[in-house]
Amino acid sequence: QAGSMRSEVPLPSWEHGGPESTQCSLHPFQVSFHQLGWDHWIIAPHLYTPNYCKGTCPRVLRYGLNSPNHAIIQNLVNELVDQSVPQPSCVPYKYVPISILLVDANGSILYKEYEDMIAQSCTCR
Amino acid sequence: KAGKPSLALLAEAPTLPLIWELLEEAPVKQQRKPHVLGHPLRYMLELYQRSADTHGHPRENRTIGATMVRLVRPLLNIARPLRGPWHMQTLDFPLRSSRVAYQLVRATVVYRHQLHLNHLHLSCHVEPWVQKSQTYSFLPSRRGSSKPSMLSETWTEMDITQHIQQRLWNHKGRRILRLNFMCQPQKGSKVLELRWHGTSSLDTAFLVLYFNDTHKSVRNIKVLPRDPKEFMNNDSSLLLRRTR
Repeated sequence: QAGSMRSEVPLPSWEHGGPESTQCSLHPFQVSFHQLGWDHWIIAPHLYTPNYCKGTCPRVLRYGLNSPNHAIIQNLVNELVDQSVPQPSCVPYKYVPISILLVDANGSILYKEYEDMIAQSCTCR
Repeated sequence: KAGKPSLALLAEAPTLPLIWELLEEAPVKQQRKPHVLGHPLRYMLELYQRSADTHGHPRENRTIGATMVRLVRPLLNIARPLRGPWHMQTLDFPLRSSRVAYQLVRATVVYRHQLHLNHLHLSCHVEPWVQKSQTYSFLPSRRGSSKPSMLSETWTEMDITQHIQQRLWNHKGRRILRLNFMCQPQKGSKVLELRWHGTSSLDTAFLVLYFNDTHKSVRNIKVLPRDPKEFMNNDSSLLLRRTR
């Protein structure tokens, strides 16, 4: 059903060959634990690459974005029914864990795997 | 909020589980990193390097078998006087209260089985401390032990999982694992007056606890049906789970 409606929805300018950098995508980003103020207890690693998602979500959510049906509907509601309902947001889709070696307050040394600490891909939802 | 430590800022969002966890592990405020050097730190650094790459990504082929490993150092170091050819240190290891989400899967004690002290060569082993009134047979000192590849030849690793799980882990309140570190002169060495001065307990033994995160399995447990009939007709594993 959405496919037949797509032709009626005007495309934003960047979808006609505008800058691709504004599209929702994964941006590599690295930070040191020193910058976060945690280097007094984290031994390894020194650098952390959480990455982030940034960009505009297209009005027609393509398959590769892994958007749920709800996001497609919300886009249509924004476009056709009520603009106070926001367009879907560009957010992380998949994450990977990070292993950290730290010293706790008692002097114990701890190896720990924290889930969902690094964004690996993005989605519009 | 310039100048405020980032963890203090995060503490203002106490509903986030990760923040609670970080606050629990992190030293208070911006205190200096506790002094940890020597074999304990070297052991954990090598364990880390085997399990994760330089960016902190867990290695796919890691053999650690746990999502959390805690190295615990002894609290007390009570040296006992000579008793026959044996020299003994009593080591107390504090065991933190077990958090529901983490299951103890393995426990080992890593200790020096060869010690050079006051020009004396000693052979050492570790035994769980037991009250005199109790009779308790423990595995022979070197059985189930192996030389940890992460340490030099003078160190040995001994599995004490069963001992901790059976005798300590399910106890409520403050739990202390007490071990005796016992040494005797190697053959050919003369027994001289022996003092432990210069050899702290931290240099002789430490405890390594391996845990697995059970968050995921907790999340996946189905909600029990309210109707008892439905409950009885359901999978028997549900019955077992409820009994537990």
